[in-house]
Amino acid sequence: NLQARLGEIFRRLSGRGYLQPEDVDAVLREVRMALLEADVHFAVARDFVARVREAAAGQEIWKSLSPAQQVIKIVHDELTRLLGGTHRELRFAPRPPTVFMLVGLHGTGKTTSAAKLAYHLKRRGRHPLLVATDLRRPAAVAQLEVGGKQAGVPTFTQPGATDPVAVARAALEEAARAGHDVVIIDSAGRLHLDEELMAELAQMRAAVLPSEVLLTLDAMTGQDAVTMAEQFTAKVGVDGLILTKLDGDARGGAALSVVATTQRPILFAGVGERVDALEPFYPDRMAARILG
Amino acid sequence: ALAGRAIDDTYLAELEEALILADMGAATAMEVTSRLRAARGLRTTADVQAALRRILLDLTGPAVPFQVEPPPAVVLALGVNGSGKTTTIAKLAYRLRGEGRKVLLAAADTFRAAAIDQLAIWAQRVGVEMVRHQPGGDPGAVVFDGLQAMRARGMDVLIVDTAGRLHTKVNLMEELRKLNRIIARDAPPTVERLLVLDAATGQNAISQARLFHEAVDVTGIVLTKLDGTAKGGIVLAIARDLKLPVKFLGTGERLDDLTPFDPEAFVDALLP
Ligand SMILES: Nc1nc2c(ncn2[C@@H]2O[C@H](COP(=O)(O)OP(=O)(O)OP(=O)(O)O)[C@@H](O)[C@H]2O)c(=O)[nH]1
Ligand SMILES: Nc1nc2c(ncn2[C@@H]2O[C@H](COP(=O)(O)OP(=O)(O)OP(=O)(O)O)[C@@H](O)[C@H]2O)c(=O)[nH]1
Ligand SMILES: [Mg+2]
Ligand SMILES: [Mg+2]
Repeated sequence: NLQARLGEIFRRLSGRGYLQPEDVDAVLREVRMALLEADVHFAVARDFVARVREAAAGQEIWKSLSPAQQVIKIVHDELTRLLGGTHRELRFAPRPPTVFMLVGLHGTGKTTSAAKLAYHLKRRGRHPLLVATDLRRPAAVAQLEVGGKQAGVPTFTQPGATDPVAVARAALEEAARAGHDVVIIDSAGRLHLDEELMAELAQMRAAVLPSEVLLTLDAMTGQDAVTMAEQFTAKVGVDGLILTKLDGDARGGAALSVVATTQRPILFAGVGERVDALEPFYPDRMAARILG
Repeated sequence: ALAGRAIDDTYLAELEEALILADMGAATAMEVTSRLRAARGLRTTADVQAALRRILLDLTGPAVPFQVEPPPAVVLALGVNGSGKTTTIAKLAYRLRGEGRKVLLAAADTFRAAAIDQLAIWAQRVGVEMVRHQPGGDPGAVVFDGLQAMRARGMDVLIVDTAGRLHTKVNLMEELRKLNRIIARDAPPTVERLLVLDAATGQNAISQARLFHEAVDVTGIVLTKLDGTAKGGIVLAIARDLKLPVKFLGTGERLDDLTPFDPEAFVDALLP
């Protein structure tokens, strides 16, 4: 792991009593390698290491008794700062209903996370309505309905509907009629490359004015996370992220990449398939995980 | 962008960056650039491109075709949550049916919400029969019934859908081993155990491939969602470490969005 690799470098240097620029480079190269292995985006890793170099320069770590540990601490603190710097709570509308809209690539956990969010908010005294607008994927509506039952929350569906935006609008009317203070909209998976489907999402957003457009990001995503997140942010608008499948062993560097480039916060972590498997996001735990 | 360039340190650094951005991983990317640096007799830029292409093709290895002969063949689809298993099974069934084969599906994902319904809709669209039990039932029983029906009805291929599972979940991996043992006990002449992998997956795909391979002896990979912007370079790292061949590419959500893996076309799409 990184601590061991840095320890090895400093051990080789300790006999010498002075530090060459290439020694600093060797240490920072190990940090960069660790970040790339953790799937941090190439450019984000490069910029991050430059910040570590600056942070380390002022701290005389090279003369310390445990320089490897000190470098790790600088890296960990800087990761935590970047991941948590945008931290905030979920935003609600000044007048109900509050609308949350889930968006993201195929299979990233939107439908599951919608039900989890409903459960989370119901437990906090809200009265959510789940909305099934994925009219394309076979049995997507049925899947959300099962999730709704598990969460103890009703699911709004319009059998036979063909326009997802119309379903979203109708759901708002139903929420007003039935007194739901939160509306959680599940959308169909789509590629950021698909202009027509991205436009559909933008249209849905304009129609229902969500307090939060939440992008689901699979924790095992590699370098593509940045392109995807930037395009969802540019074409639809993203307010926050849900980082899913954190119950695996993916290091999750995509989280750093996306927060760094979009400046949006990770609001929740998905940690399992059950409806109660949603946690707040802890930046310091994520920093330790990325470092491995 | 790198095609017209001399092979100097700047070129090699930019090449390494391009390969890492394609999710090949730093270790594999560095191996490729060091092999290129060591290559002899590269005079023109065309020489460099050809050498790089050879190195990448050496990593992928030759195409290993998907096998359903001799019948009856069993295809087991496995992989982590959301990778595209169920949709890939529909595409495979469509392709095999187009070849005139008799195909049967087994809905052995008895866990996830509406998983059986999802596969049932695909079965109806493709025009194939499906073995199903109640949601929450024993997936092993579905596999067993699928095998019985395959024999009884003289089917050419049985395709088994399984629940998504993270490779780190010991009990779920043991369940997968059990499903594999049920198939092995039936001893069909041909079995394909396909790891379905999302092309946008990063380095974690290596540990996924390793653990699934240790559990059930994977015979091939289906790399899905290549119609996105991810390049799927991780399969080169997997080929290098585990020698697992890619057999199909998933390039969309429709039934005909499945192509047999062509190493040359894949490498050409990967090359910067
Ligand atoms: N282990 C684990 N599995 C998850 C988590 N979140 C979602 N899943 C699983 O991931 C798979 C995909 O989840 P879905 O909710 O269907 O994903 P989706 O984004 O709605 O998919 P599309 O609608 O097809 O784009 C399912 O098997 C879920 O049970 C998580 O936090 N942990
Ligand atoms: N664009 C694109 N989408 C795909 C491809 N393959 C699958 N999908 C989509 O990915 C999502 C998940 O597909 P599924 O087939 O449900 O994945 P799965 O592995 O069976 O998921 P679980 O059973 O929940 O683990 C669906 O929205 C599919 O339409 C592909 O090649 N390209
Ligand atoms: Mg969904
Ligand atoms: Mg499935």
